[in-house]
Amino acid sequence: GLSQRLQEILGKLRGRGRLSQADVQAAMREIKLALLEADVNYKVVKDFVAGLQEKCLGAEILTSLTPGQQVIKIVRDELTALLGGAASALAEADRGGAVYMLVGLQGAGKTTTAVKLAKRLQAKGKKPLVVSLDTHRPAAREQLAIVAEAAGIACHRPQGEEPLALARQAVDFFAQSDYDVLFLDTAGRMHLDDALMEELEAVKALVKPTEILLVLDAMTGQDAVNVAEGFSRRGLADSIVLTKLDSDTRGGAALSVRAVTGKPIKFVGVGEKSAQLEVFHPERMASQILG
Amino acid sequence: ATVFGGGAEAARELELMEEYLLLADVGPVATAKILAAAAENRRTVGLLPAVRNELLRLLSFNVRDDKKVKIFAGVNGTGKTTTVGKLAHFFRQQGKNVFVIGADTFRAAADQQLEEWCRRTNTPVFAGKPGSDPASVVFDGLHSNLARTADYVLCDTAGRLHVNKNLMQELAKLVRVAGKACPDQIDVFLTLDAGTGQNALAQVDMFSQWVQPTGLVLTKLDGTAKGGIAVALAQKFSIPIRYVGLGEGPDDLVPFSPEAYVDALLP
Ligand SMILES: Nc1nc2c(ncn2[C@@H]2O[C@H](COP(=O)(O)OP(=O)(O)OP(=O)(O)O)[C@@H](O)[C@H]2O)c(=O)[nH]1
Ligand SMILES: Nc1nc2c(ncn2[C@@H]2O[C@H](COP(=O)(O)OP(=O)(O)OP(=O)(O)O)[C@@H](O)[C@H]2O)c(=O)[nH]1
Ligand SMILES: [Mg+2]
Ligand SMILES: [Mg+2]
Repeated sequence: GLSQRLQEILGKLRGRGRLSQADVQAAMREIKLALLEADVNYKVVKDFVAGLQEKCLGAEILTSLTPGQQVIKIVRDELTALLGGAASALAEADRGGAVYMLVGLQGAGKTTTAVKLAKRLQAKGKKPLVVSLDTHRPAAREQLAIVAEAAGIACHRPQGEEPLALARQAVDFFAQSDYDVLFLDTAGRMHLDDALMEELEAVKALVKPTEILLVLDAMTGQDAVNVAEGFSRRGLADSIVLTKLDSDTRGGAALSVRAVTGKPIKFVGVGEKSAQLEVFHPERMASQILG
Repeated sequence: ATVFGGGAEAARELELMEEYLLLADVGPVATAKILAAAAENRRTVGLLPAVRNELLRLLSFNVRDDKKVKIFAGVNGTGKTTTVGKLAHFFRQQGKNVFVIGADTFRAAADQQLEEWCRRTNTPVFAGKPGSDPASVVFDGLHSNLARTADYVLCDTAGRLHVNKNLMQELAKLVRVAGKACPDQIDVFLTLDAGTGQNALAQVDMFSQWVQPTGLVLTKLDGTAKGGIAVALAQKFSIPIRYVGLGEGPDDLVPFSPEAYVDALLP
């Protein structure tokens, strides 16, 4: 991995004083390659490495570390700082029940994640309700109902074929009920699709969500910034959930998305079961990205 | 000046091309190899045509057979079920007899999703009961009369991560059972989301260790992702890309065309 490569090029002498200009340049090349292989967006890599270069040039190598170890420590600290720094709890509602919307590309894991989040809140004493607004994907509403039931989560199924009408029924039902958290699952869509993005904006205007979670597949490549920006600039992404992190993907999309939108990554999906949701840990993500 | 390979302008042109390919998910390793190969021809035809030629060379696959039974496998959410639905429609439009086997007995409402697709495209389908053994579903499906008389049998399977040993063993068994039922008639197609990054290399590598993929399907190429990972895959493996998914409707599947793909990929 990167650690080993840096050890090889920067040598094994401990406590060697400062890193030389040549050392830093060689190290930056390796880091750039590692981050690109990890799917961090090319432009984010350039900015990140430029900032890193400054830090490394000024750095004093601790007597207990080799130059390679020192550089890795700086990189890991920088990555962790960039990835983290935000609360990972869901936003609380000002008054009344909280309404959360799950949005994102096709197949990212929204439906599965809706139930996972509901289950998490249920364990904390909340009374969650899930409703699907997906009238597009065949058997989407059935899927949510089945997954919710298996997890012991209440699922309401309003009648109709228009997402906006379903959304209205969902919030009306929710307001009258004694559920205190509502999760709205939406159909997958491309940020490129203006009509579908406007549909989402209309749902948002109607339900006034406490928070909108953008669900993103952790194996997404360079396009992650386009997706995140596409949703975020329309006010359709307050926070991020990264899914399928139980794979061996390096997950560089995490850095890209955070760097470009500044939105916090709050949760990660680590499996298909409803219990397989974890709070996002920036240091763990940093290690995963560095491989 | 750039045609003759030297100078700052040529270097800048190369740098821009490298950035372009990297942003398309071609990845650092494949990008370096392509630019090295293009460097040879660059002086005579220019950088962009040289890169175009190299990509076309890489992506011109030799597709030997078109097998009757096509099993669709791949990571979760990459578009297997939808691709089965679309391909059934594609073949039906050509007047072919198609039979679909739903061997995803795990995911909630997978059977209903597939049945709805087959209803819309007027395709006979045998969807295995949730919880039943996928290999048994394939066995039963392939031994049915509908399968015997079909020109094509398309088989959907559950999404699985390439790093999950149990699920990979399950897939290997399913493919083996299919191979016993229909010797020498099996295609194994891996679906890959066009937005996937370098992990696609690990996916194809690991799936290849358990089954023998004979084709790739690149889905969701209707987004902003350029699907450059297909280039990295062509560089490393010789598995032909057979179809491309361009949307969520029944007509949104086309046979892979190297020219169309490269034209869309390059500036
Ligand atoms: N291994 C793994 N699989 C996951 C995870 N999250 C979701 N999945 C799987 O990914 C696939 C897609 O999940 P869905 O919840 O249907 O995704 P979606 O975003 O609702 O899809 P659309 O509604 O079609 O846009 C399913 O097979 C899920 O079981 C995860 O964290 N790990
Ligand atoms: N835009 C677009 N969406 C697609 C394409 N192919 C599939 N999808 C969508 O992607 C989502 C996932 O597709 P599925 O067919 O359920 O994927 P899958 O691989 O069967 O998923 P699992 O069975 O859960 O592993 C659905 O919302 C599909 O409509 C495509 O080519 N373009
Ligand atoms: Mg869904
Ligand atoms: Mg499926």
